[in-house]
Amino acid sequence: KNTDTSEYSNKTFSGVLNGSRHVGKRAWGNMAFSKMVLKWRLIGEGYSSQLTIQDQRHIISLAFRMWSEVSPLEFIEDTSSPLADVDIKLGFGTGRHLGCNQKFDGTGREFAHAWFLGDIHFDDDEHFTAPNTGSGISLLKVAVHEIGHVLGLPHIYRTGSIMQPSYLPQESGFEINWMDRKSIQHLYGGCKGQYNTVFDWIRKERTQYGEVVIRFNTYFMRDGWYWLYENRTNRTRYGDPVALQVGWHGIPPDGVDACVHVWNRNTDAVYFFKGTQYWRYDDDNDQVFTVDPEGHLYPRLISEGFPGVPSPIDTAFYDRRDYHIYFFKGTYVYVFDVTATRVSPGFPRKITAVFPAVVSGDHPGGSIDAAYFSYTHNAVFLFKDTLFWRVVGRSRDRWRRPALPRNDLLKVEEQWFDICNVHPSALKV
Amino acid sequence: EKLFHSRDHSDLQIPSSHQAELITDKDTAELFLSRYGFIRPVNWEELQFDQSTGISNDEDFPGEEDLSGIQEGDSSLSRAETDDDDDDEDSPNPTESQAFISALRDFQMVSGLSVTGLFDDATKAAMNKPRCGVPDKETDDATEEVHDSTSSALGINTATWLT
Repeated sequence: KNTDTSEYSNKTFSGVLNGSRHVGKRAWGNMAFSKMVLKWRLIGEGYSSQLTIQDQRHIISLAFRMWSEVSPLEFIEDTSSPLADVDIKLGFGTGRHLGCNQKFDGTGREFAHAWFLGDIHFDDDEHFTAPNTGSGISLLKVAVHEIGHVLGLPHIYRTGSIMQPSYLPQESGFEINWMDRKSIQHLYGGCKGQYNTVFDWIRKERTQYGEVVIRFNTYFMRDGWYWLYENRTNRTRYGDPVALQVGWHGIPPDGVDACVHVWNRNTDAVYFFKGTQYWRYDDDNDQVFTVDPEGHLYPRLISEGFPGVPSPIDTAFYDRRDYHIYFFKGTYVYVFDVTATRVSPGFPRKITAVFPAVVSGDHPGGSIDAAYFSYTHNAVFLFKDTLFWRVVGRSRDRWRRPALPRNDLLKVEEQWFDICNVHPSALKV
Repeated sequence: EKLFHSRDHSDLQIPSSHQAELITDKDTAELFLSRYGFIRPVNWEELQFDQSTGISNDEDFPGEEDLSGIQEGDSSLSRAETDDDDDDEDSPNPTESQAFISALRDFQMVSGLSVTGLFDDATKAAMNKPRCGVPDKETDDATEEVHDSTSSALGINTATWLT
């Protein structure tokens, strides 16, 4: 399902109209900013006397980023544009402050206030502290709360909600929970976008008892960023996305076409594909091989390592069930036998022939963005644009619906949640 | 500066004139409930703009401090007397009392307290907790249709909280 944000709210605002924020009628939960990239600034005359300016800006930047990680919104700190062009202005003050009509009450009770689509004021008579300090009032938590107001959220009386009106001492590592995410997404829509590749990375670990266990993690990659997706909690890892070069050393920093983890009794190799080349990843040293144990130099041409497979490819996945890598290019699929090191006879074939649609016409066709074998779902997914198709399983789905031919496609909506971009300037926050 | 002696500022001493007035009795409780929209919804957006021009950071505290008896190191200042006219008031208007009790019950409900309509210690403590200055109940100029699913998702009782 292609979710269009216009169905979520009656957006009658178009940023700031004529420099005035008194833009008329609204009700909590119904209206929001009509643009997705918002500028903010901590104004110079409104610095806190308690934290360094750098700390204040860093904490506020982190607060904006936390909302960015769960919504399609992006935030940029703007310290140069005319003030009227800044969407959200923040400042600290005491008593009568910053031309505000609402006087602060001194130390205790009110710690801040904010206006819908407007500005945020912090009461500098409160003892604001950096995150995880233990004492005082966490500036991060207050900032996240007030930004929620600016974005259109009211107070929410739900345990665990960041929008509760009263301040609760910050437990270590507070985050925006599921319901608060859905609240903001009700206003701005969910996060969507294309992916370069999606894969499960498998690794062996030893328990404290010496047992070898197999674990895996799911990764989504888009351009130069990636997210680790936590299947058990239906969200990405807190703080993602991360720049590719931070987590995967040596692969092209602007993105890859595909990643496959060939994992069987004889082989354990992770390959990244980009253009006409591919790299093998050295798990032990957390970087790409320059020379692998077999003596191959990297990067290596795809035509050398996978004869018969064209390049560049659209995407690929490794199917552990039949020991084949499925390479996709255009409307064709190439099935590569890793044991025989060659393309299987009869291939390439049309994707629509190898993976026919259950419902005629309901099919990605070709130019697949990502193909993903999920160990969580024990199924193959094909991604194209913001849509997902699931390949009918060999046992479970067909057991439920025996009439389904093997390898047919079903459409799956909203399977993975909150894989959201942040503004590039916030990547390092 | 605010006076302190410890490295981590944990003993930061706040002059009483800089402290928020505590909620101690029904009068201050009524002010609290009124400020945050429990008695009557607040038009928060219209309160945003000040008539003054420019940006100032003036501090404005009521009354004058009693400076007699101040010695070095003495951080305690006499608190300005508040004008208390309660004893001179006539008997409270039954309607107003009902509004106060109703507002109190609303506050107790959303705060997870026992909904008694009584200004008890637990309610007093809850009112004195640090909180956001945005009212909990606001006016809405337009009569807008609110989807029940939205209200449910936001934890708001539509009938009670929105016009």
